[in-house]
Amino acid sequence: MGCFSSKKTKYTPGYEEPTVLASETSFSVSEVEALYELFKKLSRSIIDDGLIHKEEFQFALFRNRNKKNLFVDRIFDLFDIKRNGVVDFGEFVRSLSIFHPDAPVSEKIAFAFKLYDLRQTGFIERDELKEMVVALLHESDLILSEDYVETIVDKTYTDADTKGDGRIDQEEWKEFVLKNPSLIKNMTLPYLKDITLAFPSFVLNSEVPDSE
Amino acid sequence: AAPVPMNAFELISKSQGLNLSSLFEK
Repeated sequence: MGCFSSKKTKYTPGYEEPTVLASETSFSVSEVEALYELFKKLSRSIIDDGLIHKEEFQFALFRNRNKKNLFVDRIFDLFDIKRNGVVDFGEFVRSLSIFHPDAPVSEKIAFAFKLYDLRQTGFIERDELKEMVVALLHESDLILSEDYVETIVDKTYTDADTKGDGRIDQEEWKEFVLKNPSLIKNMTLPYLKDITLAFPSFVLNSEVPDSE
Repeated sequence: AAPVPMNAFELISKSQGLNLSSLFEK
């Protein structure tokens, strides 16, 4: 009787083939494999179950698992495509793909709209915008008077709400971003182009020939 | 100090919570 140990890689729940993910996203197969190395690291940082929990996401961004942040909550909820409270590998790659330098600008604009449409009504309402400005002030050292916050929100609405109905719809948002492209600068992570250099160990675990 | 942007979305976009590059820090 012998004792065998399988050398086949044990994948995390929600693992999807790199070739499939590469075909559906802006990533190459090698980049997807490198992202898997990052995903494994993040998904084992607090709860070792191969899935990214919100705490792990917060910890990766702030080095603090308990730091509440409205924007991290929104990003996590959008990454959690299946809405089951965790982010699996497929969701991680598909969501990060929007942040790839080669991803279509239209995808970045749409993602940012969903991010800021806090209550998912299909519009960015004035009270949502103000709530986000207040949240930003809480997390930063910036102190602005209530009047000043109102002024900034009013000015933004004057510029963005071209239909003048007191809310920003997707069409107005798109026009506004195209006039102010710096608004989606944070939707592009140049680092994603170098992901294979950051996680060279993907080569050791690769099961896909280079030619793919 | 840098001037405060009059565009609320520009201000919001500077949130650390929206800066995903931290995910890649070792």
